[in-house]
Amino acid sequence: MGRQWGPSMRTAEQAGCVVSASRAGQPTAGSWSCSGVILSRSPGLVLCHGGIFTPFLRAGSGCLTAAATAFLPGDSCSDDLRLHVQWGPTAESPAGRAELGRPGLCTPQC
Amino acid sequence: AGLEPGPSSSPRGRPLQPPRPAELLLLLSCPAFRAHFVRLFGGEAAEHWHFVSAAPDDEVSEEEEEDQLRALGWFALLRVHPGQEAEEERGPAVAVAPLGTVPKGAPLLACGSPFGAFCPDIFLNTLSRGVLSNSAGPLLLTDARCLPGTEGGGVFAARPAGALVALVAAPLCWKAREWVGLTLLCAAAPLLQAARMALASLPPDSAALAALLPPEVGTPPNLLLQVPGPPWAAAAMLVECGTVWGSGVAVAPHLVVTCRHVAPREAAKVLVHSITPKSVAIWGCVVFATQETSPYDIAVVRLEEDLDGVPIPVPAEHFHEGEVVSVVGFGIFGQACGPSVTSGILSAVVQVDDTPVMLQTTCAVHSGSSGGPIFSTHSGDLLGIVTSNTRDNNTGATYPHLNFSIPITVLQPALQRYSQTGDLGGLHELDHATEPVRVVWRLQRPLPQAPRSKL
Repeated sequence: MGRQWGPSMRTAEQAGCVVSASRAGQPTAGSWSCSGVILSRSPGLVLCHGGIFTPFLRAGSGCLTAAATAFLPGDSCSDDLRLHVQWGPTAESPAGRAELGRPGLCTPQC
Repeated sequence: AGLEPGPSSSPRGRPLQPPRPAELLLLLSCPAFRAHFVRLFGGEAAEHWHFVSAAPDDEVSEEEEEDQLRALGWFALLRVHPGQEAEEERGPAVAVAPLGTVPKGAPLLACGSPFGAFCPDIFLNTLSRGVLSNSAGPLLLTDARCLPGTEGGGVFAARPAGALVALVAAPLCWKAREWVGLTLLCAAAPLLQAARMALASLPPDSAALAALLPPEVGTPPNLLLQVPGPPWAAAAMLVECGTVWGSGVAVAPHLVVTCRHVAPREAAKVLVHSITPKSVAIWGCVVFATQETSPYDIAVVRLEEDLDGVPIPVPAEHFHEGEVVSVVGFGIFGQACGPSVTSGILSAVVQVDDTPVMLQTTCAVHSGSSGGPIFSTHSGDLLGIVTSNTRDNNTGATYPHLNFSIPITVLQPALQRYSQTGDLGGLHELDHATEPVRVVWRLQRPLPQAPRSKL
């Protein structure tokens, strides 16, 4: 990737993260996840996609299309919402990572 | 809480930190994004468009699809709970590009994790590169190819270096069951402005977080003329002939070339829309269109008045397979937006008797882009006229990234002759292409040199 991309790549990889949403007590009953951007490191602020919250909205996804609504406070989601954020690697062993189901991915030979 | 970032560009596959708990502060959207989304993809167009993170044929419940569509323009601001070990500030802080400062055609770098949290060891922060293809307010399109799970990922500019331009709103777009190969983005600046306003209405400890949101860098566009796209893109025209519309390119102040299947009949009246430097519509008349039997799908429109201020592109004389190219066309949005720019490489130059007769590129080309120009991204020279992309008749799948164009070297001598003398003779020769050229454009294998009889 051309020299022009060095700083952007560093910023992109430093800021990138994944966000997963699950229900308290049912982490394996299906979790929703997406990508996100770390806006601030101290304290940690992350901006991610809102699609993973629709199953938790108390008022259902219909509230997202209400014309004048530009934002919803955090308590718009049910109390059983559990969020986790994961970002770039450190020295930790892989064992510490919760094993999540793998999607039906395979790598067919071309 | 600090977020101990990993060392930059560390080798992929190294063990990750364990996931860190977080809390939802806000769900937020950008009203202007949603308004443009409804304008461009709503109404009658809605039935053609699919944004779910699955192919149109995959099983997705109607309710789930409805949920995804409603949430498409929504994002979430999270606060990450502090970790055990002391964290320190490291890594480049994110800065945000003001809306409107990244021109169409500008290179972009997308960073997301395909399949989200399922395989972060392998897919965390995967990169994809493309250009800003089109924009309507904060609704942006890029041809950087993204996959399900990258929703919410950041999209960064090369200039200003590392500026956050947008977040991925919908990585997969399908139109009329065709994979479009473009990714829908929401500009970051208006989104963060919405976050600041929303935080201000929350209890003080949350409101204080607004000060931590990243600043905008560079000069806000209202102090700039709207940042222009690449100068050569101005030569792309929208061409309307009756109920049919497509793209075209100005090859002289009074001449526009398009496809025969856009403007099929000689003497037909055609309305040509030029978007840059100003939006004007000029009537013209088809002075030449190849016969149906000609492999070259070309028509030439003479305008009733000259195009003013439109830079006429320099026709290329040579082609270099592998060179970086751009296609500019009105596919996707047609009249609702200016032309889209997609990037790729010149993937093949097909020759007959050492003469280029067909170009292929990897740019994303969609219906409505026919007649549009291919440019060399570096020189801005006009390389050819797009005529078609590819459909597999067995599966019905369309491949926007395999498309065919007529080399400008095939057309230039005849266009020059007509432009200077009004003589259509050179253009009529396009109706008499040789059989080997016809075979190529029928996508058949060129005939082997017929063995000569010994007699």
